[in-house]
Amino acid sequence: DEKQPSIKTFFMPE
Amino acid sequence: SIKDSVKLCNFNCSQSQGITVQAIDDSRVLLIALKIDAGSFQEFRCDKDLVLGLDLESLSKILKQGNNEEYLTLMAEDSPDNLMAVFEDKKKDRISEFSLKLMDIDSDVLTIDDMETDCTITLPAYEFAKIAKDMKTLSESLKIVVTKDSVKFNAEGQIGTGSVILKPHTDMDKPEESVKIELNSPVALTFGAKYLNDIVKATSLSSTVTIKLTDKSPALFEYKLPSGYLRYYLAPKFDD
Repeated sequence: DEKQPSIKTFFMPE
Repeated sequence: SIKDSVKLCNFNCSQSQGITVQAIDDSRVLLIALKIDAGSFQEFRCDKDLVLGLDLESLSKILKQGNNEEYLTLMAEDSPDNLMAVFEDKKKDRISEFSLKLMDIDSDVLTIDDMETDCTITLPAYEFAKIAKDMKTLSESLKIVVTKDSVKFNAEGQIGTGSVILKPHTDMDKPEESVKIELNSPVALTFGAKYLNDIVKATSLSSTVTIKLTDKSPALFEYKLPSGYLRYYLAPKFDD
């Protein structure tokens, strides 16, 4: 099974 | 190109940067970064930095009112409630004016640093669009496997499997038809086919697309504009 992480987990909030 | 991925987004206007947009799609998987440099416009004036909150569906309705050969002027006051759009057909002396209500849009802005990349692939935009569309009919995931000799797009679905392999080549007469692979280390990543199909809606904006891939990191899909870019950052899927 594949998991789709959120793009937000890869970038820091400004 | 992006209105099927995001409905509301802030257009940041400044004299030095032109127009920039950062938006995340509703499912939080795709990050969109658009930059239209001031030099893209015949005339660009921004006395004070402005944020224009726009509903893209509404903007699209307004933009469709104009014909391709007409001049378009977009105007906003210092603290605007509306964006004015004026279309002018100078031959026919026809002027049409529209006003679009602006919105207050709360959006998280993310910091995007220059990433180290394992590999960079440049290929014709229409070629990538065809692969993304074709493979979506087979599977909801598309695996991209890059080695120094080739890039392989692989789909495994209920009805069967499919793959397209592209090898690097240089077309001297039509450079935009070339396929280029720059590789630091081989990479294999899986992406949601739905999002790839959202991305290829930008195909008409550029003859080529550049894809930057790094293990366990979001992929960058870049369509270069005459002066600026449209970039999509897509989070990869992982085995559970």
